[in-house]
This record gives sequence, C-alpha cells and structure tokens, in this order.
Amino acid sequence: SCPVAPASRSSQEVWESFSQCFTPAVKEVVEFAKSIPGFQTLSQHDQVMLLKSGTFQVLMVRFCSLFDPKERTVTFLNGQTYSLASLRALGMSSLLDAMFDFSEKLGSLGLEPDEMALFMAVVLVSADRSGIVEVGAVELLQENLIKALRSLITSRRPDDSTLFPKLLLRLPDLRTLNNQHSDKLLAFRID
Amino acid sequence: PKTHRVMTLADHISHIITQDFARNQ
Repeated sequence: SCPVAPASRSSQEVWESFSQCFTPAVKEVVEFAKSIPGFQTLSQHDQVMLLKSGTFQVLMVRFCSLFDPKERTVTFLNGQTYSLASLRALGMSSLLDAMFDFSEKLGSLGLEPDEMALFMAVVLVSADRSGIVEVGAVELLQENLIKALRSLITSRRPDDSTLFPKLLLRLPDLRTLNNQHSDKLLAFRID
Repeated sequence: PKTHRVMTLADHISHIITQDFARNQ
C-alpha cells in the first residue's frame, strides 16, 4: 500500500519505507498460514521453517495482482501507478522483469480468488524442506492441499485438463524467483 | 536515534516470523 519513489526522497528512505511496508505483508502471510487446514497440526518448529522458506514466494503470488504485464506498470494499493522504467531506478530491475513474466504466466490462467488462495497454500507447504524435522507430516499436508486444488479446478473446468499442470509448473518458477532474489534484496530494519 | 540494520530480505522476513511466533507463545 506504500508509494515507492517520490522524487524528493533518497533511495535509503525509499528502501526504509519499502522494508516497513513489507512487515505487515509478512504478518498477513503468517496469519494466512495459520488458517490453512492442518498447518497448525505441524510442529511449531516446522511451521516457522516453512514460513521462513515460503513467505517470499507467497508474497510474489500476492503481488502479481499489482503488476499489469500489458502496460508494464505496477499499481500499489493506494492507487499510485508506477511505470517499469521509474521502478528500475530503484535498482530492482531483474526482480521486476522476473515478476512481470511470472505475473503474465499466472494471470493468463485466470484463477478465481479461492483457487488462488488454495494455490498459495500449496506454495507455502511446497517450500524448501531443508530445515523441516517431520518431513512426512509436511508431505502429507502438501498432498492433501494439492488434491483439494486439483478437484476445485477440475470441478470448475472439467474439459480443461491443461490448467492444473500449468499451475503446478509455476512452483519451480517461484522457487527460482526466491533463490535469485530473496537473499539479494536488502532491507533496512529500524530498531 | 534510529539505528539501521541492513540485512537481506530473507533475513528480514525470518526476523518478523520469529518475532510473531515468540509473541504468540
């Protein structure tokens, strides 16, 4: 919801406001995770680990709706629209390009809001497993969520057998987005 | 005075999540 780059502000100030905008967005993902049926039956350790490795990817899916691939613009929740060129000045160009591509592909699938929410649940529980203790429990939860997503999508589009596989193909895209960007972008934390 | 800590976005996300779970224990 925050504006990005009014000319008068230094890039550090812009990064500060960007980082501060991020905090509520992350907290919303945490609340979303707790609402996923079965997520809170996982151990607290595994819940934290999944969130740490999956939150950036869930945010990328959520931010897709802000991106207009045709117009190459980003509209923040406060209604302010920025062109790709003006955002490039912030030095996030490779992430922005990747986001435009990703949102174009995901947008073209035309998911309903509830399908998108279920997809985000799948994204979260499909996140990197390296810190997970009870892998079996996470895999079972992932399997159930994927089954639910498949039946929701196929029940609405019985004659379209390509949509579900195309959707699952977005998971590796998200993992690449995450690996390329989440540990590069810098954030400022003000104590 | 404001003290700034620069970190990766991944660390920033981890910090927020850890704080959230600690607060809700």
